[in-house]
Amino acid sequence: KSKQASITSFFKKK
Amino acid sequence: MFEARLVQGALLKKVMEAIKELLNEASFDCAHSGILLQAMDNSHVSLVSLNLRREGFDKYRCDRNLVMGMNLSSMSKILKCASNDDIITMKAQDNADTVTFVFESPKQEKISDYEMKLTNLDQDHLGIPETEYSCVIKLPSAEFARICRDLSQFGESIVISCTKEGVKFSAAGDIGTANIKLAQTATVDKEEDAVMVDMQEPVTLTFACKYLNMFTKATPLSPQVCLSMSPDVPLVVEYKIEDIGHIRYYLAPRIGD
Repeated sequence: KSKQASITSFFKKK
Repeated sequence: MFEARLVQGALLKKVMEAIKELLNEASFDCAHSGILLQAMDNSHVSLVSLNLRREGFDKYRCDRNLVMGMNLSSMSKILKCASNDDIITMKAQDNADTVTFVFESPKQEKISDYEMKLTNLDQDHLGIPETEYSCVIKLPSAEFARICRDLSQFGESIVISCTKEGVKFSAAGDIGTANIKLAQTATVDKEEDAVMVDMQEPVTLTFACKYLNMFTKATPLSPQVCLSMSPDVPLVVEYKIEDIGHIRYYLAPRIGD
């Protein structure tokens, strides 16, 4: 089964 | 002093419909160049980025940068009080803890104002890297909404697969499987009916239906939607907002087995 990634693992906090 | 007057007040009502299901609250960053909003949904799976340029407003004044934290369910209640043909003005004093919405009917015979408390939101801004996307797909926004709605009946995820032949949306679940293929249109009478695929390399990614369906709440803002994909990065779903700006949704893919 696929797993939902988090947006913060692609875009970092400024 | 901040003041932004939008003759097409309906646009602001539509923007609210496009974000309120995804976000409970958000900061409106007001600056000389216009209004920006960036916020993640509660689960941190998607990111909304709204840009309204000053040029799109009939009148725009922002003396000092201002961050207005708004409860979107409250803001939505207020904007529901505006008629579709009302002119909407948002205004706030510098360092104020309230924002005022003024609705003017087209003939000025009815003028209402609503003051709303602002909230202090400690929201992080994320850096969105400049990306050259492998596939950029433009299609009618109503078609995209229909596809997301139809495929949601089959499973929790939609697989979007883009090749040079076109784009395929698929879903699978207990009742069976569904595939919708859209070919690039050869000729169309109206540009907004076109399906256009600009592909550098084929990409297949899987996304949660729930979020895609929430993004399609922006459909009334634009006749076309643009999907941008690259391997292993978030999908971008962009709706232009006439001459004033855009709303972009970024959605992290579902990954692995």
